[in-house]
Amino acid sequence: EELVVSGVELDDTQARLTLLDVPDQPGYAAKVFHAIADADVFIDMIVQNVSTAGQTHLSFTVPRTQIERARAAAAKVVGASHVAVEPQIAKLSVLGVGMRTHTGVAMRMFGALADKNINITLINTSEVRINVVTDFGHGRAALECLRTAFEINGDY
Amino acid sequence: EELVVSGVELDDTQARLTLLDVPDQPGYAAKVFHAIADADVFIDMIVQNVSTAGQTHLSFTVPRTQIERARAAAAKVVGASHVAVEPQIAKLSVLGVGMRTHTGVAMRMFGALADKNINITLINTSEVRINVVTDFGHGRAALECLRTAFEINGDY
Ligand SMILES: C[C@@H](O)[C@H](N)C(=O)O
Ligand SMILES: C[C@@H](O)[C@H](N)C(=O)O
Repeated sequence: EELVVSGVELDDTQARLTLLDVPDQPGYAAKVFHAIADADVFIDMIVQNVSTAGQTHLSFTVPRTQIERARAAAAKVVGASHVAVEPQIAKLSVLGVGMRTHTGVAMRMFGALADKNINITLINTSEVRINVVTDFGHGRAALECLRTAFEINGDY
Repeated sequence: EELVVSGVELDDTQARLTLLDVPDQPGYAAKVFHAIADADVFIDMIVQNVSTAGQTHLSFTVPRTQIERARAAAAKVVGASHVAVEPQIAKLSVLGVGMRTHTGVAMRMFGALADKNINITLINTSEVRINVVTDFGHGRAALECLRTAFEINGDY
């Protein structure tokens, strides 16, 4: 599978909110995002995995300037003790148009971060990208190691 | 925020694997996807949320025909008891080029599914789409209700 990666990007302007242990019942996500929309919060990534024991976590990322508004809106729905805030995150994206399958790119991307001992806290993929979130402090190092792994020079 | 939704899609050809309670340590995702790549498995979505108590779940979706190969490869890394397989899923995507923020689309999408009592088991967003996974049996109903909610006629 010819790797078709065209670029690597770092966005370290966002924050992450995680709603912990929300009930996995129809309508719950709608309630949360209704409150977030009412608070006029701008959302980039939304990530939810499958539930265990009827509960799951719901994470989303927002511009750092909107974190307090987002936290207050989410707390109204799930209760303040269920809202975990990470005020600074680093989002790394590997871009590959025509990435028919994510397997090869994922292996190389996660392998490069592993070699630098950088932990992956969130993963989300799209048709043309793989996005991961790491600690804010590892953002620059993660960007450099991914540029090297995919042979992308620093002009991007 | 003008909603810019251009289409709604259903893909009910995939299966989902979830690796339960994997250690949230650098290098673990690399090991998993190395094994998956060696087994020549084709991956569409990858979803991982933040960990609690040092562990997290790692889900990915594959063509239904590759589920056994994927399961065997994953079991080699995490142990068979940590691999949960959902052999049939429905992936619903709402497409919106120029979706500057996901908030409005998310609210309407999740609200429409809630009104039909359809549970959301997985969420993943990209720059131009919001993808959710529901039970396979709800795929068609979910597609119809999202077409109505976003006023997309059935020609797509
Ligand atoms: C957790 C949340 O996504 C829930 N399953 C819902 O459908 O709203
Ligand atoms: C769980 C897995 O993503 C781990 N955090 C890693 O970096 O590999």
